[in-house]
Amino acid sequence: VPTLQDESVKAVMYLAQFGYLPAQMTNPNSGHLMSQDAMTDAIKEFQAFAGLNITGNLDKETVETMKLPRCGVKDKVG
Amino acid sequence: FGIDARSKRYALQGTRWRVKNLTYKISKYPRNLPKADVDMEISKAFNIWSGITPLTFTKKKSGPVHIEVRFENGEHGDGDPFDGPGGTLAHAFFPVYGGDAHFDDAERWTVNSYRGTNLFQVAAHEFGHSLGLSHSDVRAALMAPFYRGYDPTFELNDDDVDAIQALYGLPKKTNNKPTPTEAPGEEEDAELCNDATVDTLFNSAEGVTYAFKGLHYWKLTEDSIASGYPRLISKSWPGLPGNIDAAFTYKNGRTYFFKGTQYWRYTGKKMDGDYPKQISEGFTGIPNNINAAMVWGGNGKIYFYKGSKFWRYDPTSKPPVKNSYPKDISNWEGVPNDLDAALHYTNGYTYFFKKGSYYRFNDRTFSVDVADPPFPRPAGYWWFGC
Repeated sequence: VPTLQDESVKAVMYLAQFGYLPAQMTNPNSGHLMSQDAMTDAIKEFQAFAGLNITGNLDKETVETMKLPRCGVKDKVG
Repeated sequence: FGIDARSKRYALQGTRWRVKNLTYKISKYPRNLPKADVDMEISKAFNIWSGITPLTFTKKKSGPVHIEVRFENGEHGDGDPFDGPGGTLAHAFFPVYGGDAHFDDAERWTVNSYRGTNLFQVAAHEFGHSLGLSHSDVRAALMAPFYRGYDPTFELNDDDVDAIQALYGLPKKTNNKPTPTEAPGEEEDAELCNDATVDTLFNSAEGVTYAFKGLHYWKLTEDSIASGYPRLISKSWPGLPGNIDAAFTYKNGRTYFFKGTQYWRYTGKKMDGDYPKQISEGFTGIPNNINAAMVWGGNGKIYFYKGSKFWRYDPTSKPPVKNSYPKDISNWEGVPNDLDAALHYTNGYTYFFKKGSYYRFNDRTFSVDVADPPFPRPAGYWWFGC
C-alpha cells in the first residue's frame, strides 16, 4: 500500500472525524487498512455534501474546503 | 442527501425533546467576551428557534437544566477535543445525548463584528443540533457545517425553518380564547406542575400514555402534555372513580385500574361487564391499597408495589404469585420505597415516579440508570412540560 502523503493523512482524519470514513481512521497510527475505492467514495460524498465538483480526488478546492472553520458535529450521523 | 441541487435539504438526527419548555445555563464563559454580551448573544440564538416553534427557552443560573452551554479549551471531558483557533469552532449534542453545547474558547468570539468569529451565528447553529437537527447540505442554511463569516442581515434559510418545524411544529397561536376542547372550569384548578406528583401513569392499548391525579387526567404526547387537558376521569372512563392507586394495560389489551380493595377492567374507555371486583378475587396474592403497578418489559409479567415490598403476578402460572413473594423493592437497585407510579414506557425503558421525581430503570443492569444529570430527575421538567 503506497504510504499516504501528509495531505492525504489529514484528509483521512478529517473525513473520519466528520463521518465519511470509519471513526477509527481519526487516529493516523491506527494501521487501519482501507481500499483506494473507499477513500474515493468518501471524498465524493464530502464533495457532494459541500457543494463541490464531485471528482473523488483530493483536488485543491477540496483541500481548501477542509480547512474552513466549521462545526465539530459529524456531517453523517449513524 | 442527493448529489444534485434539487435534492439538497436538511437532515434530522432522529431525536427531539418531549417537552417544549426548555431550560439552559451557561456554566463556563469565554475569557475574551463580557458576560453580559455572552448572555445576550446566547439568548438571541435561542430566540431564533423559539420564534418559529412552540419551544420556549428559560435561562437558569444553576441546577438541572436541559441544555448546558460551556466555553472550553482542548480536551474537555467529552472525548472530542477542540483544536485551537480555526478548524472546529464548537460542537453540540443531540437531545438523546443530553443536548449540551460546547464552544472552543481558543476562538476569538465577537459580537456584531466582521472580525473574529460571530458568537450568535455559531450558537444558533449549535442549538439546532441541541434540538435534534443534523447538518444540511444546503450551503446557505444555518445548519450547513461551514462557518460563513459575520452576516449583519442574518436570517434563517427556509431549509432551517422546514427542519425545525418538522420536529416541533409551528408556534402556538397566542389568542387568549380557550381552545374549544378546553376542559370546563373546575379542571382549571387541577394542577400537575405544582408538585408534579401523580397517582398513576399507564399506557393504553393504543400506546397513549396517561397521567392520573385526583379526579383528573392528562394525555402525554411525544413532546409534553396534549392541549385541552386536564379532563375528568369519570367523563372519559365512565364508572371509574378518581384517586386511582395504580393502572396498567396487559397484553390482552385490557386496562386494569386499582383503588383500595377494588379493581376495574376496561377495554379502551369502556368498562367490561360488572366491575369493580375485589382485588383478592381477581388478583389472588396481591394486597389491597397498592402504590403502583406495571407490566415489566423484561418478562411481560405484572409487578405490584406497596410500601417497601413488591409482588410478581403471572396470570399464566398456578399460583399466579409464588410464595417467595413479597420481596424487597431494594432488589430494584436504586428504586425507592412508597412509590407513586411505575411505567413501562413506549421507548422500552421502565420508569418509577415518587413525589415529583422520577427514576429511569435500566432493565439490562437491573438498576436505576447512571446518567448526567443523575436520577432522580424532576418529573415536571422532563415529562409534564412544566
